[in-house]
Amino acid sequence: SSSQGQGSTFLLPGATVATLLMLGALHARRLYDDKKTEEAREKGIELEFQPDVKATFLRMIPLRSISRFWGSLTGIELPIWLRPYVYRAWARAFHSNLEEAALPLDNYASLKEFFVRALKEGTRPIDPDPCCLVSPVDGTILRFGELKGSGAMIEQVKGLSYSVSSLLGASSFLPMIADGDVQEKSSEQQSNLRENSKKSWWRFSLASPKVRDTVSARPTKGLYYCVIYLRPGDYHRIHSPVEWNVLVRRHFAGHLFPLNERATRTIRNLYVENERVVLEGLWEEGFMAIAAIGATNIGSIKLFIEPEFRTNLPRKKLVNSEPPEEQVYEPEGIGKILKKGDEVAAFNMG
Amino acid sequence: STVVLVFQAPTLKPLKDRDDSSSEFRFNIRRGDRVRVGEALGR
Repeated sequence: SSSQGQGSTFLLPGATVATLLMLGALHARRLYDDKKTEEAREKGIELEFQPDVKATFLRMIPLRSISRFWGSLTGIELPIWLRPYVYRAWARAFHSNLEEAALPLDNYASLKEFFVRALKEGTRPIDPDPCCLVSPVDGTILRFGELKGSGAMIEQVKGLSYSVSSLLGASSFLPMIADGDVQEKSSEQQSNLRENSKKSWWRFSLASPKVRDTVSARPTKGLYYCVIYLRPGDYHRIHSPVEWNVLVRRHFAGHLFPLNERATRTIRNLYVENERVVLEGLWEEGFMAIAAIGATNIGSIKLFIEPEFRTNLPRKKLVNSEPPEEQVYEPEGIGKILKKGDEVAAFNMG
Repeated sequence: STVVLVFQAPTLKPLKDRDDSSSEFRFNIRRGDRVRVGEALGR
């Protein structure tokens, strides 16, 4: 019995050390891969889509439940003395600037509250040029450009694209692209669309017949896009990029795959499979939409213009073919008026 | 998390229709740039 006791004394620390070594090796391998990817990007080498086994495995993991658990964990109120240490450690790990936080660190009761912190006034000056469109978030530019061609596709990575209509949903306001040109809608058509949008969400789409305003004398309009990635340490509130009328909100319940660089390279249709909220409306140049896409750690999206709205709720089963839940904002045709720089939404932990 | 912005803006008219007032939207960012709220993405 003495030798058995000695055996378990050695076995337990041995297994722990072996597990730690294994995790360390995996982490080192991942850091090495990320460094290689970064070097390739710096050299201008375009990363290609490479589905892998890990991505397939991710589909079997209950990421939504994990995300909600993470939310509950980070929502636990911390003792006041501990708060600055936790938030400073977070800031150090993810390169956040604590000088910008609106409140003293011990005022944030939990990591979750700290994560969606507001910033001190004046730390994000809004470009005053009336002809510019400003960034709605702090982040890294992944892709941008003009949408051309009948499919209106955005490239996720080289060799893999997704359509704007699958990202935003069948829209009443999204201009149709045919023969490389945006088909402009007349003001009368837009007004009719506003009236109709409440009745049916699929009335018009990119695939619908052309609506051509042949007598329009307005300047030619293009359809542009910009994809911005927010790192965990970034400021996580979304602001209005221009002055516009938000007419419709669409909520797509979906997966909560990670959205990091590796995930974009290995998970097919990442942006159209993940849970997301789309705000859609009109600005002085026409159509405007913002899609806020959630991830495992940042699973839910809070709308300041609709405080009672919730995402990342438990659901029995995800059905991708299900139409999104849609909310038409009142008064119809005017919706919620936002000024350039106004706070619109925030990404929450879990 | 990720944000995708989709919007309509003036684009260049076909060459035959261009005049002095022709204007187009231009991005003033590059891929990989770090941007902050309120900074111009394009004009």
